Amino acid sequence: TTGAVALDKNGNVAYGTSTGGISGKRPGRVGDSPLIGAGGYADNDVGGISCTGHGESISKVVLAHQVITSMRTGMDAQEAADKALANMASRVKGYGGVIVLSRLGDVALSYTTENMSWAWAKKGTLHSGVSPGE
Amino acid sequence: MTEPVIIVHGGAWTLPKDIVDGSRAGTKAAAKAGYKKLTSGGTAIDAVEAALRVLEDDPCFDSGTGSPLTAEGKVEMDAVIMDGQTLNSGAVACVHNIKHPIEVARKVMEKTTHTLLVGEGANQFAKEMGIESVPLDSLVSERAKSDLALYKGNYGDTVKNAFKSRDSGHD
Repeated sequence: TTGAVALDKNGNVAYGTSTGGISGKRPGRVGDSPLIGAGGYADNDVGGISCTGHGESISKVVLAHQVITSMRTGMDAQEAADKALANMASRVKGYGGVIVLSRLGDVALSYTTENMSWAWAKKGTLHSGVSPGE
Repeated sequence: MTEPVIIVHGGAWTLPKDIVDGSRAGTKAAAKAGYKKLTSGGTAIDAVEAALRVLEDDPCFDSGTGSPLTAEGKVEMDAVIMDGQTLNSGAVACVHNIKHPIEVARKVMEKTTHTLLVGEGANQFAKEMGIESVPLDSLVSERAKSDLALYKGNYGDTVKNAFKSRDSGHD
């Protein structure tokens, strides 16, 4: 799965996700990616998020909605992302990751799988990683 | 004026060692492409589409070219895009023979009153929008073929191996 969240100079947030799913999936199987609120969300009042990981698990806990709702009540993006992924692991033993931007441009990323490749750019500087600690 | 920012991901899973470097390079290229849009007057939607097109073209990632194969050896892709200003969104699911599913998702958002089109209906809509159909083979990578051969008939193992918990321990 691939995803992106952006904030433009006018303060508008957008997100997108694109995926081919999982190898050997049943024809017709759809995961969380195209489901608004499960696989992602964008709202200028809060921020944006794109999810990745086990689609059925993400859909069951409506992962993006959890993160956005926590942020809407004042939680910072990183804490909201960590908390939602921990909840998914706890409730449905599902693993994955998220990238998040707050409406103010705060960047957060979190994942419970072994890896997640990511990169972000701000003020002309590029950051990237694939493993925990990077 | 707001400081433009873009963040991208190339999937959360257990990365095979042979694509670690490629994945890192691919996400950097996608972030650069999106950031370039943002700093040249493009909208957040433009930036997201630009970044995802780069990722969809890179066979290191599980979208567009390089998508995993279904149990029948086909490619079925899903994509979504959402505008945080209007809350408008567009998505497609189970589309096939499309190089950039994110482009079709954006057309759903901008050219229809719907939020999600699936299967043949999504492909028919793409054709109406003038989006070219590409041969299945052009979307299939060698890795996708070998992954299907490895896991065929045991979808549960695919999921178990792809989405291992970082805390679970493994060989």
